[in-house]
Amino acid sequence: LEARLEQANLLKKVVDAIKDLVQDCNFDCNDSGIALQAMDNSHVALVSMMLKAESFSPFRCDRNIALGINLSSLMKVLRCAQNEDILTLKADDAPDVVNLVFESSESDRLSEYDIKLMDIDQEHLGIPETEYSATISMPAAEFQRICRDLIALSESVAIEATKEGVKFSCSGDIGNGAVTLRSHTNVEKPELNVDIALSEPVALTFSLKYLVNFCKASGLSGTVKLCLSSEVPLLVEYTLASNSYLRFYLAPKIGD
Amino acid sequence: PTGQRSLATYFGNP
Repeated sequence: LEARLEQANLLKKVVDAIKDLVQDCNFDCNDSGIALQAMDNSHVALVSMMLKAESFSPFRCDRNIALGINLSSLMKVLRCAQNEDILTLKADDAPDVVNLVFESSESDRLSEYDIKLMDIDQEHLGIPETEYSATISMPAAEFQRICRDLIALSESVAIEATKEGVKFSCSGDIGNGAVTLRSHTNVEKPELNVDIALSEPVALTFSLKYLVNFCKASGLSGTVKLCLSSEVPLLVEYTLASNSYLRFYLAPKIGD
Repeated sequence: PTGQRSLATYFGNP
């Protein structure tokens, strides 16, 4: 494997966003790119990352390899990179280590690190292509704000999408709270658009603790996409450049 | 609402 990223910052942000949810994961490398799928310890949340080969320049992977990496170790090394550094990941065919090289585009500084790999026996889930009842695109910062505001009142949030809009509501010991967003197009600032595509109304309840955790990815993309259907996990998607993505799935709360 | 089911019950094995 040899994969060169223009900005080390991208991988730094991805790992930073998921390291509190999952600890040890396999980075599955093949000629289409680098993928990761891992569930949290409670098995109700799942991270699915895809960094397509096109996100790297160049990208070469001659043989499928799984790089088992402890994310806290990876984060320690990524913190040694400057945000603007060029990052090259390298691994042999049957690797014991993954090699990370940081190059400054402005100076002649070159730093090199090896991280020891681990054998990780990871359960892989088959995630079906789903036609969701509701798909909501909104500013990532807005979603983060709503989750952070509501977690002050309650541990769970009801997300209800209707043709009127999308309502995030919660109730707790001190009282209730709700935020409603309607579809909204801002020609001057398209990054503020809220788009609600609905085939049928849907209402589901989720644990805010996990949603707040997912929102750590807000720095990766201006927009977040929420996809909901009755009785299936919520998909929270941050789209990256070159069709790469960081997706989170969360099982809905169920009644007594 | 109370608990959550494991994601394995929704997604199953590939």
